[in-house]
Amino acid sequence: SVPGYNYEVYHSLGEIQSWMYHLNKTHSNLIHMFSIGKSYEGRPLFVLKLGKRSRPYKRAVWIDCGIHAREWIGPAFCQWFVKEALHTYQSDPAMRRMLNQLYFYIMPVFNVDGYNFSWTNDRFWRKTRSKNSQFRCHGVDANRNWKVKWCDEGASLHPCDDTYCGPFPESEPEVKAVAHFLRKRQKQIKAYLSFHAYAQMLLYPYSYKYATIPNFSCVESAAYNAVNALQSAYGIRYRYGPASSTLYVSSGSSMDWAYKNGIPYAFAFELRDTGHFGFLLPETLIKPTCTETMLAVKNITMHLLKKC
Amino acid sequence: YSYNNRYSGDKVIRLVPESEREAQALNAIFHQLKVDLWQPSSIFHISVDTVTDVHVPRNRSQILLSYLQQANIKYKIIISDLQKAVEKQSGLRSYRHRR
Repeated sequence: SVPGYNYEVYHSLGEIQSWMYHLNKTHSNLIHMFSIGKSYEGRPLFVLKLGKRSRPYKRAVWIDCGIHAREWIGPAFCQWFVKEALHTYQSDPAMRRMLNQLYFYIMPVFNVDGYNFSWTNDRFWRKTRSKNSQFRCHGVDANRNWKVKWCDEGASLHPCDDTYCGPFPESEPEVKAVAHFLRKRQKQIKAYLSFHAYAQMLLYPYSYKYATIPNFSCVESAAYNAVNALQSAYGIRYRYGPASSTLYVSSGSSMDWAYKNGIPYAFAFELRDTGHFGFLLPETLIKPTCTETMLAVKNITMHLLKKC
Repeated sequence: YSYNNRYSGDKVIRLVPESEREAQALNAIFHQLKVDLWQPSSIFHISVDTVTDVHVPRNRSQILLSYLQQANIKYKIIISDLQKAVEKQSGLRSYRHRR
């Protein structure tokens, strides 16, 4: 899709942005790049709209990666997804159907300031880079800053904690920009997928409470089929289930907000591995991780198109 | 060296508390040492059977390990030198080559 671009290495923010610019110029039949706002430090928040411009109204899927800065495999997957979509549009009937019938809004790096900071200063930085006037600690957990049971269980009010929920919901410009974008397209967007690491899990709502979602059977069967598809690639097992009981209770997450905002299929992936490398997943494992995850995402998308 | 070699000697340790006593002991020591928790995301999520991975700086690792031994809490060192693991991941190295 971009000559010489290596999808099996981790890329800096600058490289990812150059890659998006290039795709926008060379694949205008399938890709349109735009900005939905600016980060705390003034960086553009780029989104790629991927899909064939075939009819005036098409449903859409939202995919974001890199909410937490140190989870580098996330942005690597987002890039891989776009690459695969462009490479196989002509040859893969399933991909062609996906891109003809849906749009995909892909945000390869959600937390651009944090991601850049993890490349330049602190490899294990998690939060955004917003400043706090009272404390010398920076940043808010962008996955605790959404307006859904904000700052309840599983989030912290202390600015120096890694799960700091922020001074108020959507305090982070990145969160506010994405929330605004999704609210405006509430009827169009039918699936929300967010990519994190690490735990090898496929999670669905709720995160903030122990309860069953109204469309449990459809979401659960989508998750079941997705993890089976994922496992078919290299035998890697992913656990799946409601985030609160499969992982832990956490309030203010993007997945819960997306679901509450009317998106019927809201998932959070926790990609490889389970702790041997943790956040330091070697570049040699980018390809298998992304290949198997691709199967899961395609499976969820086909499930969406079948209308459970 | 990437990141000015700041992770040299840092460790990542895995613990799985087997009792409420162990979970609370971990909660207390992690809060005191201000460690970087890899999983779960918060010390308040640490309870019995929670798989806990913690990144501890070189100058605090001995304190933590002594504490764990005294409290009879089993642990496993999954990364013994974090700087080496960072270099192995090679994100920065391959970026420098590209530049």
